[in-house]
Amino acid sequence: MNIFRLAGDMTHLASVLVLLLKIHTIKSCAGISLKTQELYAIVFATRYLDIFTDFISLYNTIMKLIFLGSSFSIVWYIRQHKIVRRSYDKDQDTFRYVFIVLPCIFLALIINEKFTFKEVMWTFSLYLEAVAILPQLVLLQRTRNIDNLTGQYVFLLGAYRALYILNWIYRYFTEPHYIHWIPWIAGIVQTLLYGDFFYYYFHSWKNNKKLQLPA
Amino acid sequence: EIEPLPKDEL
Repeated sequence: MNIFRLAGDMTHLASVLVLLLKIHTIKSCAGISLKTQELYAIVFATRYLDIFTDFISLYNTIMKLIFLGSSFSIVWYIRQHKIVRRSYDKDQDTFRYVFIVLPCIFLALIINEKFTFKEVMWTFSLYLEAVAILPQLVLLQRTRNIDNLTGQYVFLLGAYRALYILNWIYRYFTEPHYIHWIPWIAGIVQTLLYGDFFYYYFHSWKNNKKLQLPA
Repeated sequence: EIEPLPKDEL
């Protein structure tokens, strides 16, 4: 465990807690894309298949349970909660994520480290995580202005993967044969996707004005 | 054939 990875995990944890807090306290999910939350639930479900078979550390298991629990409860809140569901804007959140799930499955079947069920599912979850934010970014573009909790959520989510890239660089130089092309490429693609959001987020923060994304 | 490294990251 290195500082970049710990910071990345904490940032990731903060992003889901900010979202849960927002939905739980103001009982609203305005501006949140249910599609992205469903994709993240799939990402964690397909990545943590080994949660009960391979014990790595208490930290690892606890964090996996938190990520699984939070992502599924966020989906539950937006879909089922009698008050929260009313603020879900399904007319705007129309991203057809079958167009990203199928290519990720196909890609995971042909580009993976080992053609086993667990390995292909893990690879699929990496590819899917890289593009899972798309419905959320599309929704933000459509609704144009975003409240700062949603902005913080997307920012933290992007920052976590950028920190993971630093962690992979650190591990590449400090551990022998630590070569994992697949998460590296998926992670870079993911961070680049947040690139333009970071740009507008930084400028709105610098000029201390409400974050407005261009149409 | 080398085994893929264990997945110790989240």
